[in-house]
Order: sequence, then structure tokens, then C-alpha cells
Amino acid sequence: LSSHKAIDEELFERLEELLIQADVGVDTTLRLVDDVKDEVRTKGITDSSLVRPILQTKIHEILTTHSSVFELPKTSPAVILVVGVNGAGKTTTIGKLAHRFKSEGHKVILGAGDTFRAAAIEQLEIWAERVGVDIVKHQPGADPAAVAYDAIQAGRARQCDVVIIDTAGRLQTKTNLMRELEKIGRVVEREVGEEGAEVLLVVDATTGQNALSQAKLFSEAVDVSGLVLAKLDGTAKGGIIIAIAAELELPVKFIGIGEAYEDLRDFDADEFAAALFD
Amino acid sequence: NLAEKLQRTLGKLRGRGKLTEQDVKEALREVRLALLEADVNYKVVSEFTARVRERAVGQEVMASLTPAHQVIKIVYEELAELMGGSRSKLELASRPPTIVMLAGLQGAGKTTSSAKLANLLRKQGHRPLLVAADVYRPAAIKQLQVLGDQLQIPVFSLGDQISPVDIAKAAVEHAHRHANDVVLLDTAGRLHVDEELMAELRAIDEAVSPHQILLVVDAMTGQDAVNVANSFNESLDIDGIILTKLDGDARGGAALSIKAVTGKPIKFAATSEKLDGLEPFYPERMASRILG
Ligand SMILES: Nc1nc2c(ncn2[C@@H]2O[C@H](COP(=O)(O)OP(=O)(O)OP(=O)(O)O)[C@@H](O)[C@H]2O)c(=O)[nH]1
Ligand SMILES: Nc1nc2c(ncn2[C@@H]2O[C@H](COP(=O)(O)OP(=O)(O)OP(=O)(O)O)[C@@H](O)[C@H]2O)c(=O)[nH]1
Ligand SMILES: [Mg+2]
Ligand SMILES: [Mg+2]
Repeated sequence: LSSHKAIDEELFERLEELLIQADVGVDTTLRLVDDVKDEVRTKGITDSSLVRPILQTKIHEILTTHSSVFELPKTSPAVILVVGVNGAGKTTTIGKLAHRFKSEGHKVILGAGDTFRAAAIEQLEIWAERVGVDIVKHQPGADPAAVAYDAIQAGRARQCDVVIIDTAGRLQTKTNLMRELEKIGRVVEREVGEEGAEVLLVVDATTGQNALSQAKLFSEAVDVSGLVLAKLDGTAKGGIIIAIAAELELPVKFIGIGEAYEDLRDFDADEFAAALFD
Repeated sequence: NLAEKLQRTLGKLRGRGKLTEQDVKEALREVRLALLEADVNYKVVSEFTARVRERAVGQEVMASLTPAHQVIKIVYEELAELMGGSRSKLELASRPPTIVMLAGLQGAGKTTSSAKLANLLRKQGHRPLLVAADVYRPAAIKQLQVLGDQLQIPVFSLGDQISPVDIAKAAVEHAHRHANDVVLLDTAGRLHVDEELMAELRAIDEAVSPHQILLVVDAMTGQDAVNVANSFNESLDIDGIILTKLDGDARGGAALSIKAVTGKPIKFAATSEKLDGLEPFYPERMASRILG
């Protein structure tokens, strides 16, 4: 882009290519590039080096419509429910969140709400042990809503102020599994109220347009309050979160940049927008 | 959908002479959008639409079809042909054991696919051995052991303190001693840009010379599928791909991108979380799915 001297159709095509290759998707890309064209026209801009900053600003605006700062609910305990499709990075993200809140002085307890997948409970148990927090679990095949309920009760009994609940991966088109998730969400809401829970949808940064459908359908089942964009340490740009922000106004709260429990960062819209051009 | 959009652009007259340059240009604009929305890689879409343009312009529109349907027919055939190929089954070694290594990004579905593949092979009369070569992910070994127990298929493990290369070597020896004719190596998920871990895969390859190296790819992968497949292929010269989570509604354009860029066949489609959820890959079905 920097070598392109004139503001012409070719420049805008290159912008489209960049955004589409970043998984921003066709609709959002065309909308963004049209907005940039409008601004260039109305402001009479002729310097092509000004185009990229204009685009970055528009992306930043979309991404910051809602706050990307994660607010721990003021209830005691605060509950974080972690949801998403299979293999997205939920269980690992919970390890990271547990470490983050513990190191900020909170007392954290985990709920092993994936009672379905092979060794899911053992996987979360290892994270609990590594981070140094308690975990509530039932036997495999147990009702995940019951695990969620027990984790919140145990959290209260042990004076924990943060309860993080893991759930089984599920494809958003599986209505029976989404109904199961609704039930878990209702149990949580009944226990700590709407204001007492944050629901984080974990999205794999390598995911393409399907992430938009994931965000829509998961939001219909539970009150998704934010996204975690995991695996951003790969080469995928995760641009789909721009489309998700534009269409559903869901903010990204955290990014995952590795497999260790320190590999969690607060979402930074400026850094993200700039990284699209790397 | 694409058919309706093309009907609107190209009109409803059937058998209307030859497809003009303009007809094809209009149609390809819609095809291009459909493919991009299906996550096909941007560059692959350009190359693909160029091929279709060559084939389509001047073609006689068949009496029973509208120009729109004619173009779709060409696109569908080109897609199916591109993704097809005869090497789409698992080729076994002339002398057992056949060694199969599964590799890919984190969370793609390798461990589950290894178990599914073992299940399939056992139903075909083989004696598979599953190998727990992921020593990094918490409870990865346990995960494979639980799946092996469910299937009553043996899982070879040396715990998580031994290197995956040594585990692979020991597993092959074990297979020889116990008459297992297929060895399935489940490896840890890794980034294609993680030099150390990619070197580890090459070291396993070097040590036991797998007859089949299968790249496991999530069907919902976006534009980055090309980078991932290219890197794994350049590093290991993969034999084929397993495309997973096709029971979702991702259009799966990554399948076209990967085949177009590496030339390697997609051998299996994983279509459920259950252990019987692995089928041969059908390129025509995938073509319709991608076109939406
Ligand atoms: N490189 C990288 N790998 C990650 C990241 N987050 C998770 N992973 C890896 O992705 C894989 C899947 O992570 P899990 O935490 O098991 O994902 P999940 O969503 O709980 O999976 P299911 O419970 O099976 O649906 C593991 O190998 C993790 O180590 C990340 O930010 N970067
Ligand atoms: N619905 C569905 N889920 C699948 C399919 N294949 C795998 N999964 C699920 O996807 C998640 C990840 O599968 P794994 O087999 O653990 O993936 P992996 O590649 O071994 O993960 P790492 O070892 O962490 O890299 C699990 O929840 C699986 O049950 C599939 O075809 N359909
Ligand atoms: Mg999990
Ligand atoms: Mg695995």
C-alpha cells in the first residue's frame, strides 16, 4: 500500500484484498472501503499516505462502540461462563483467566462444566493445579447445569469472589446442545442475576465467516457479553471480529497469544487495527 | 442463493445461443462473492474464476438450461474436479505396519480423528495401534486413552516426559512385536510458524518414515488455510488432508484453497464428535456446499 502513489480504484482494490484476506468478510469490507472513499471525496484528500490511517480509524470506531475493558461483576461471587465451538480454546483460556484474577488478588474457583468430552475434566483439573485454584467437578456424563450450580455454591461457601465455568465445545447449529447451554445460562442467571455474570465467547482467530454465525447463535442462547479471540499468535488476522462488532456490537475483551497461562492480553483496538496491515 | 442471483443477472431464457463474454463476466462477479463468503482464499478465487471464464465464454447454452444454470453447472464441475482426485483413500504400506502421522493446528481435531481412523481401520479388519505422542497439552494422553478404551483399541504411551520422537520409535517396535498393522501417531497441535515444533515433526518423520502424513484442518478455517497448508506441506510433503467439523454450517472454502495450493487430496471428512463420524471425502458434495 505504501508504494501506491495515487488515490485510485487500484488502491481501493488493494485495500479490499487486504481486508478480505484478514477474514473481515465481503460485506463489512465493502462497507469500510465505501466509507473511506466517501471521506476521501468529501475532504478532497489527494495524499495516498492518508488513506490507511483513515481506514484504521474507521476500524477502531467499530471496535470500540462498546468497551473492550473487561469488568468483573460486583456481585459476590462474580461468575464468568466460557462458551464456544469445539476446539476454540475455552479450557485453556479459563486457565489464563484464573491466573490473571488470582494474581490480581481474587479468590478464584473453577467449575468443570464440560462433562462430555474425553478427559475434559482432567484437562481443567491440571490447569487448576498449575494456577493454584480450587475446582468443582462431577463425574463424566453429569448435568453441566448442576456443575455450574455447585461451582457457584462452593464459591460462596469458600468466600471466592470469581467463579469461572467451563462448558463443552458445541457447534452453534446443534439445537439440542444450544438448548443445554441455555439451561446452564438460566441456572447462572438465577444464582447471581444478569449483572452477576459475564459470558465470554471464545473464537479461534483462524476461523473465517462462520464466526459471525457463531456469535449470532451463541448470543441467542446465552447473554454473550464479550469475545476472547484465541490463537492470535498464529498468522491469521482474526478480522471477523470487525464484522461481529459491526453487526452485533459485541466487543473483544481478551486475546489469546499462546498456550501458557500468561498468554492472555487485554484487547487493544489500535494494535489490532494496525496489525491488519502487517 | 447463488442460483437465484445468477438468474436475476443472466435472465430466464433457455437455450439462448452461446454464453457471451458479458454473461460470463456478470455471472463470475456473483460466483466470486459466493466463494469469498465461503472462505475460499482470495487469490484462489481469482485463479478459479479465470479458469471458469476460459471454459465458459463461447460455450453453447444447452437447450434445457438458462445461461445462469449453464454457468453454475460449469462452476460446479470445475470445483468438483479441482477437489477430486483418485488418491483419496488411505494407502497402506506393502509391508506392515503402515505408519500414519496426524498433524495440524491446535484444536483442529487430530486426537478425535486418530481414534476415528483407528475405528474405521479396525472395522476393515486391521489391528490398529493408537500412539499418544502429544506430551504437551494437559491430559492429551488421557484423552487418547479414554477414546482407545471406548473403542477397545490399544493406546501406546510412554507418558509425557519422553520425547515424541522416542515415543514414535518405541511405538513402531511395539507394533512389530504385537502384530499391529497400522500405527496412528497423534501429535500435539502446533503453529506452522513455530520453528521448533515444526522441526519436531520433521524429526518424527525422519525417525519412523510415516507412509501417510495427514494434515487435519478445521472446516471453518478462513483465509489463513492456505498459509497453514503450504507450510505443513513444504515442511513434510503431506499425503492428504482430513477436514473436520463438517457437521457445522461452515461452507468449507478452505477445502478448495488447500487443494488448489498444495495439490494434495482431501482423504476424509469428519462429520461428528462421535467416533464413527469419519467418512470418505466426496468432492461433489463439497462443491455444492461451498457454492451454498
Ligand atoms: N497457539 C495457541 N494455542 C492455543 C491458544 N488457546 C488455546 N490453544 C490451544 O488450542 C487447543 C484447544 O484448546 P482447548 O482449551 O482445549 O479448547 P476448547 O475450546 O476447550 O476445546 P473443547 O473443549 O474440545 O471444545 C489446545 O491445544 C490449546 O493449547 C492460543 O491463544 N494460542
Ligand atoms: N462436531 C464436531 N466436533 C469435532 C469433530 N472433530 C473433533 N471435534 C471436537 O473438536 C474438539 C477438538 O478436538 P481434538 O481432537 O481435541 O483436537 P486436537 O487437534 O487433537 O487438539 P490439540 O491436540 O489441542 O491440537 C473436541 O471437542 C472434539 O470433540 C467433528 O468432526 N465434529
Ligand atoms: Mg474444553
Ligand atoms: Mg490433540
